[in-house]
Amino acid sequence: LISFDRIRKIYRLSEIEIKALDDASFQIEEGEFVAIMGPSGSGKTTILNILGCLARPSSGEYLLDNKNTEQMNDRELARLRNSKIGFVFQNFNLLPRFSALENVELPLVYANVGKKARESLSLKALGEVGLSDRTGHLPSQLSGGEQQRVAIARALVNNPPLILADEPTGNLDSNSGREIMKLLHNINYQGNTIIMITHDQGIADQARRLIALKDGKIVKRDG
Amino acid sequence: LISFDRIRKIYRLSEIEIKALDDASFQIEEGEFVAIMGPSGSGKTTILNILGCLARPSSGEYLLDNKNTEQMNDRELARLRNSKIGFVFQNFNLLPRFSALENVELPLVYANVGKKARESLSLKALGEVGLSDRTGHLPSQLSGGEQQRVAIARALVNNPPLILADEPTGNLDSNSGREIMKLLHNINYQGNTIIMITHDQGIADQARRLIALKDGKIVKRDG
Ligand SMILES: Nc1ncnc2c1ncn2[C@@H]1O[C@H](COP(=O)(O)OP(=O)(O)OP(=O)(O)O)[C@@H](O)[C@H]1O
Ligand SMILES: Nc1ncnc2c1ncn2[C@@H]1O[C@H](COP(=O)(O)OP(=O)(O)OP(=O)(O)O)[C@@H](O)[C@H]1O
Ligand SMILES: [Mg+2]
Ligand SMILES: [Mg+2]
Repeated sequence: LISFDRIRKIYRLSEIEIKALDDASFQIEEGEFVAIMGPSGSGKTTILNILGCLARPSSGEYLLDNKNTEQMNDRELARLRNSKIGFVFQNFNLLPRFSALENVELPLVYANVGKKARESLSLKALGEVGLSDRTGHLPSQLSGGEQQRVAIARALVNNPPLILADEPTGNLDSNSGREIMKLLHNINYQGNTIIMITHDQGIADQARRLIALKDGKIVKRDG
Repeated sequence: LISFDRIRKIYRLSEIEIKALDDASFQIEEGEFVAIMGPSGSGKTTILNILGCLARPSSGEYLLDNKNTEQMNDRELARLRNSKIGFVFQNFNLLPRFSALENVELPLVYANVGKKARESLSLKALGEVGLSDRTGHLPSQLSGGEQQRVAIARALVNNPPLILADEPTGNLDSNSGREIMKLLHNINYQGNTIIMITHDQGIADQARRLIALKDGKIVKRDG
């Protein structure tokens, strides 16, 4: 179970205070497929970063698997993140000096999977996102949408129970986007929880639940 | 006038050859509003990088303003680019240590515009993309869509006759996207040429002409 209870995230820049999130509260059960929508700057990525244990809230309680993250130190958060969460970043966040294949292998390196198994699982993941013929390319040798698909393959390769995807189809044409959504549906059907930010109403309609944000506040949390 | 005559772009990675563009030919008149669409990896960004004098073709002739770019050295290309072309990059390409305002001022620095005029033109451009209250933020202190809008303001600030935009609304919600398209329509109405890559059919339909790509080849060039 994921539970946000009056989560706030406040940034202070010189004398200005920016409330990126203001009393966000919701619960997500295991196996749900949730879309998060809202205007640019409304706090979506901030929610995903807190859910993914990449940022801490300024106040409020975040329970992941019924554990209170506030009581965990950074190392425990990192361990939880590497074992349980697959993250597709809005800006892909690929390592520039690693090939597509090496980038996808990273979560398996953290999980101490052996070299041969790592390679075959990563080749399979890259095949599922349509990039079998780009495995040796560096990120700078890939198109925008190809980089995004490498980031998706990396997030899914060790089959994490929770997948957080920030605009996973933003740089993809409609056919490639449809392939990715099929992949996400298959994974969700196996019981993994998916929380996905999108600006595309057609993509959001494929989730089973919508959380809508405006100016850091949740304006819709169900259905 | 912009003219591509049998432009090819070939990348060689170890023993593999990738034809990113294969005999692309088209002409674009001054003042046109053209959309470029095609699957992920089909060569769209490669076309825009050659149009924007950021990359040279492997073969074929690119005429900009009736000048043959092959006969120009890198410094002449850079001068042409800085004076005539506004570029919105697919990955924004903002300078990480400059604020939003300083990033937008950059083309005016190149054009030797004085400090006061630079600041007022840049504040106006940031206002037009809805970011008046984020001018002092660094790129890392901005959301994805806010960074994209800073990149758009930077491309438009010195009113270049040719605007090249690579997925300008990819990270924006539909309202913010609509605001940007209104801005582009206004600029085109004043006579500036706009060539825009997009995956969004709704955005492409707002241009007056479509060039469609598949596997590095042009499969549709008009209408
Ligand atoms: N430096 C490079 N070395 C090798 N291959 C490259 C390089 N840059 C691009 N490519 C390849 O060239 C092809 C075209 O790339 P391009 O960036 O133009 O595609 P695109 O149409 O913009 O795709 P997207 O919609 O995903 O952004 C891609 O398949 C890519 O892998
Ligand atoms: N480090 C920071 N310092 C100051 N303000 C920040 C920082 N990071 C984000 N913000 C602000 O917090 C707000 C929410 O940002 P967030 O990235 O969550 O938005 P978003 O909904 O993901 O937007 P987008 O759809 O454009 O990606 C934005 O207005 C942004 O300017
Ligand atoms: Mg975001
Ligand atoms: Mg591209």
